[in-house]
Amino acid sequence: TKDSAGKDEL
Amino acid sequence: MNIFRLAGDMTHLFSVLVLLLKIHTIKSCAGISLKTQELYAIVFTTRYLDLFTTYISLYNTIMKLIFLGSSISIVWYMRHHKVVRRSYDKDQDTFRHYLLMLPCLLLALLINEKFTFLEVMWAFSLYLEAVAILPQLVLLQRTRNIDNLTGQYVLLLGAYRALYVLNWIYRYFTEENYVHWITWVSGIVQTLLYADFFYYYFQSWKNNVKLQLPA
Repeated sequence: TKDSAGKDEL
Repeated sequence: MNIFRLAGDMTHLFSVLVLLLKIHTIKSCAGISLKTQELYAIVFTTRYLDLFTTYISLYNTIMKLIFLGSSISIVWYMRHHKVVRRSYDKDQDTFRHYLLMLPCLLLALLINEKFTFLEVMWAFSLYLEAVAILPQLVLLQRTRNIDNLTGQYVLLLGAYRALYVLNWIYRYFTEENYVHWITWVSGIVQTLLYADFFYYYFQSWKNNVKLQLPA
C-alpha cells in the first residue's frame, strides 16, 4: 500500500 | 496508527463536538464564521470522495462520515435554524471565501500526485483546508468578545493541525517510502496560520484575562 500511504489519513 | 495521529484525530473530533455543543445547547453560533464552515464542508466533500472507491478501515470510514455529516449540518444550522441563525455575526463575517477556491483549484490542477479526478480533488481539498481557517481568524479579530467555546474551538483545531505535523515527522522516520510533499507543505502552512492565535490564547491564559486579539 505504498502508493496509498498518506491517504489513510483524515 | 501512532499516538500523534490518534491525538490529532481526537482533538479534531473534540473541536467539532465543542462547536456542536455551542450550537445545540446554547443555540448560538456567535463568533463562528459561516464562511470557514462552508469551506470545511467543501474540503471534506472533495477529500472523502474515496469513500466510494477505497476501503481503508472501519475507523477511517466512520471518522470520514462524522466529519462530513458534522460539517454539513453545522452549515445547515447556521443558515437555516430559526434560532441559531439569528446569532450569526453576518455583518462581521465578510471574508470573500469563494475567492480562495479558484486559486486552490488551479494549484490542484497543476500540482497533484496524479492527474486524475480523485487526485486533483484530493489536492484541492488540502490546499483549501490550509486557508479555510482565514475567515474565522479574521472574524475573531473583529469580534471584541471571544467567548470560551469559540476560543476552545479554534485552539482544538490548531492543536489538531500541529499534532498532524508531529504524526508526519514520526511516520517519515518509521515508515519506508513515506513522503507526501503536498500534504506536508499545505499542512505546515495551515499550522503556521494558527501561530498568532496560539500566542494570544496562551498569553490570555497565562495572565488569566479574557482572550482578545489586537485589531
